Amino acid sequence: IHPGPKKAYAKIVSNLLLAEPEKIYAMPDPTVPDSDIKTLTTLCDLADRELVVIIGWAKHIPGFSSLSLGDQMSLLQGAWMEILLLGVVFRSLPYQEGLVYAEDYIIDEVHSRMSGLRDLYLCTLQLVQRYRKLRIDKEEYVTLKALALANSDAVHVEDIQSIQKLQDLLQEALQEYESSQHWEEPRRAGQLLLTLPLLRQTASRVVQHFHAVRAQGRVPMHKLFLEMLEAKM
Amino acid sequence: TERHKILHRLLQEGSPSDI
Repeated sequence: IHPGPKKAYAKIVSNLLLAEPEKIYAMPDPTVPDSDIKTLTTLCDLADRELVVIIGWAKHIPGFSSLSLGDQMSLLQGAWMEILLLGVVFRSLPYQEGLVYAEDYIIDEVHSRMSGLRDLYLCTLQLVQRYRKLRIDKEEYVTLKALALANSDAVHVEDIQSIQKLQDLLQEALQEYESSQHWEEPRRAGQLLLTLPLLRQTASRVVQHFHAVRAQGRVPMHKLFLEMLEAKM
Repeated sequence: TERHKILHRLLQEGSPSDI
């Protein structure tokens, strides 16, 4: 047995692993008493900072930076909540109770209910359970996250062929990774791709919720978060 | 792009979020 040349997929997956952002902390303000507003403010602030990081991360996806600026924007505007959510879900896998928005901000069902987030908590937990059952690994997580971006079904797209090429490249990377690392589960790549509809559906519910929060006007939101929320009207 | 100027700028320049 000889290892042979490093396969193209392995390079893509290892690039995606290297592109994984550093941890971000929620840092809830200790001087402010706990309330639903505090929780939502902390989450919106965290999301705003994560968005900056996600935009930087996207540039490391092979082929993304070659897309037109307009198409890069469209993909990010379409998929940002799916990417944020997938991060929360992956971080939450080892925890039996609670969603790990950040290592310093784990929210359980009681805290979620008090913040008006119980429905979102339960549907996000459904995603956690789905990935837990699949025993998704980090390589699969980073590839699926890039695929969610490439597959955002953005409405205003200039060069659909280049986006299709990006999707094909990432899908191929996932399939080849599975054939090599999980060869005993021939349907695994398909099973992972079949989680994407639930991810989109859940992301859509989260966006709707934050549209309503925004309309109430009680929670301060930073500009980038607002901008991305507005793109999903 | 006018409505999405922070995203536009971050993609072009990589500067931090305009808070």
